[in-house]
Amino acid sequence: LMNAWTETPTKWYPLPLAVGALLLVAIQYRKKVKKARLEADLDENGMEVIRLKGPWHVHVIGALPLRNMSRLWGYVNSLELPIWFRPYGYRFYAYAFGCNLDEIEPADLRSYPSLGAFFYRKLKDGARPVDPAILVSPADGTILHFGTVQGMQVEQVKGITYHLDALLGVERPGHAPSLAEHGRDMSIVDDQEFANVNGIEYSLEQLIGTSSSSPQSSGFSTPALSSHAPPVRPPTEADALLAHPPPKKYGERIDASVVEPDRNTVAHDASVAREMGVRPSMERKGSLGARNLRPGHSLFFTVIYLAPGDYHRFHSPTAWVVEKRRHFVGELFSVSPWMAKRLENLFVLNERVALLGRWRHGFFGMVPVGATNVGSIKVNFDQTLRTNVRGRPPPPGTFSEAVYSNASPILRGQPLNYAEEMGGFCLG
Amino acid sequence: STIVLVFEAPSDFEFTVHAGQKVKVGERLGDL
Repeated sequence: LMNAWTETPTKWYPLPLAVGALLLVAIQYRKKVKKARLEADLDENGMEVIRLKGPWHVHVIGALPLRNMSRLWGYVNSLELPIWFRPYGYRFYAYAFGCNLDEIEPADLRSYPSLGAFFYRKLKDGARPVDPAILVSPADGTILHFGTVQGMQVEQVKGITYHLDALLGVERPGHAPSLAEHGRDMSIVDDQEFANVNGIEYSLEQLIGTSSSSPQSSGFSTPALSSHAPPVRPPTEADALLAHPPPKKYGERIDASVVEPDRNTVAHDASVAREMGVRPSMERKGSLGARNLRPGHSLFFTVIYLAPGDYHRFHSPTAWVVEKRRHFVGELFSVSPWMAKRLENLFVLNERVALLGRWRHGFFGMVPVGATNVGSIKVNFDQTLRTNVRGRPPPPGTFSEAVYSNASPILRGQPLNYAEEMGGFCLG
Repeated sequence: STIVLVFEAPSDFEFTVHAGQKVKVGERLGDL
């Protein structure tokens, strides 16, 4: 070896230029491919295209029919259990998942017909004292992560981020006006024909002008008619639209509450607005007030994970007004801390309901995110919301939107107070 | 399941929790 090393003659000769050139081309090509791959992740609006990213087991889980599995899980847990079995079964579940049976209401375990009903249990009054801080926990669970939103990027866990627009959706230009806006066009309501077409005996003008009755929770109440009969004119296309609204297209705004206010409600809401310190929102900052923060303000986020044994109803974390909700039909990956650490974009891939509004300090958003075992999200003041329905999920990022402007005209949204129950997660 | 809160607040808002902490409904998350 030594001989070979010392005696072998060294012969120098010029490398042909072509090899150098080929090397440069190869380096250039690799750079271009890498850049193209990054570009491919951006759609026409420059928004990042949400893709499944992570280690191989994430892709294996992604290939499973998670939504069907979730619905099957929900169906199985909706089956009624024999009364004699319920105490044993629920005690075993409570032991396995660490539920506290002393604080549930009703305490009698036989009164829960299925595991799904037990999962959506209520708590005794006073079981959760409310702290006087400006922000309290909306649910029982574990703080997964929290911090300040930097450059519209939210940290899922240390080192993994996603874009705020991907989580909350982006206002789309040229949105079809919602029925609520048609409904509020006073020129079509001062019309007996409109009233007849809609099977009611008064027009909104008469309601606001004469009645003092409080509105029913669904549809219109029928207060006494005022003396003068409004001028009758042939029904217009808007009356027909209101009488027979077209089927909802995906992504079209629908109005989740058609309750019209009367004078008392308006006065009551004005006092609520003062009490909550929430400005009546006449200026429409758009749902993403997150873009135009007030000077000296920042955007914060926190992620709370609810374990299978936790109480699964969620409450209002502060005094705020929900202006609209965006329902994103998505996948139903597990959202356990284990998965959150591995699957990028987890919270923007999963089915979720973004409740957007404002509180005394500006923009406020709350996003319940579903998971494989709890794919159904309920919002008490939104009866039209249906989650985890059958059918192929649309591309990530598409959403259907409902506005709560009719819930209260002063606040232009659904007012919520501290720790007020808002809804919850159901099995399946 | 998970709940994500995203909100605007004065920059001196402070969280009073830490990652991994168990919380219950109504407990303090942060204050000014």
